[in-house]
Amino acid sequence: MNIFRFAGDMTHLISILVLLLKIYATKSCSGISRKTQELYALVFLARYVDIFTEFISVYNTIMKIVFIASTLAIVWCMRGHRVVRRSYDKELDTFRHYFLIAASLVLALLVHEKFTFQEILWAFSIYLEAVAILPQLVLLQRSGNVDNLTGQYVFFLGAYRGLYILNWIYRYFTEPHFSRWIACVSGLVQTALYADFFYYYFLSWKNNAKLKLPA
Amino acid sequence: RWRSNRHDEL
Repeated sequence: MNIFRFAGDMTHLISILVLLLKIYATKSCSGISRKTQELYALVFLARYVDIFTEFISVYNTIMKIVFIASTLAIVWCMRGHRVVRRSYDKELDTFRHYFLIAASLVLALLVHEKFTFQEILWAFSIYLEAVAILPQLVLLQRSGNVDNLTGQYVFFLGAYRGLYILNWIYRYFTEPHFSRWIACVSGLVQTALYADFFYYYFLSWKNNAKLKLPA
Repeated sequence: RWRSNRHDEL
C-alpha cells in the first residue's frame, strides 16, 4: 500500500459518501445517471468475486464490502425508493449502456492476463469501469445546471483513478515484477474521459460560478 | 511471478 493508492481509495470512498449525502439530504436523485450506478454495481460484483476466496487484508475486504453494498443500495434507492425514484431523470438518462457492457465483455475475452473465469471477469470490470461514467457525463450535459453535490461526486470519482495512475507509476519504479498494464491503460482512458469535465469544473471553481457543461 | 500479478488493489 502506498500513499497514492490510499488517497485514491479514500477519494473513491468520498465520492460515494457525497452521492449518498446528496440522495439522502435532498431525497432526490435528479442529475444522477442510474445507468452509471448500475454499471458500477456490475464493475464491483465482477471485480470482487474473489472476496471470499482471496484474502488480501482486512482493509481490502472491508472496502470491497463497502463499495458493493453502497453501490447496490444506491441502485435500489433509485429504482425502489418511493420518493427518490420520482426525481430520476428517466427521459434524460437514455445512454445505451448495454453496448458498454457488451463491448467490455468482448474486449475482456480478447485481452486478459490469463484465460480463466476470474481473470476475464477482472478484465471485464476494468474495461467497464473505464466507460461507466459515460451515461453520467451525457446526463450532465443534457441536464444543464449541475447541483454542487453532483458535481463534487463526479469530480472525486474522476480524481480517484487519477491517483491510482500515480500509484501504478510508483509501484512500477519500486516493485521488480510489477506489471499492471491492463489496469493502467484502462485507467488512463478512464481519467481522460473526465478531462473536459475537470476543465469546466475548474472554471466554475475559479469564477465561483455554477458548474455548467456545454451541450 | 504469479504472486506479483495477484489483484491486491481495489
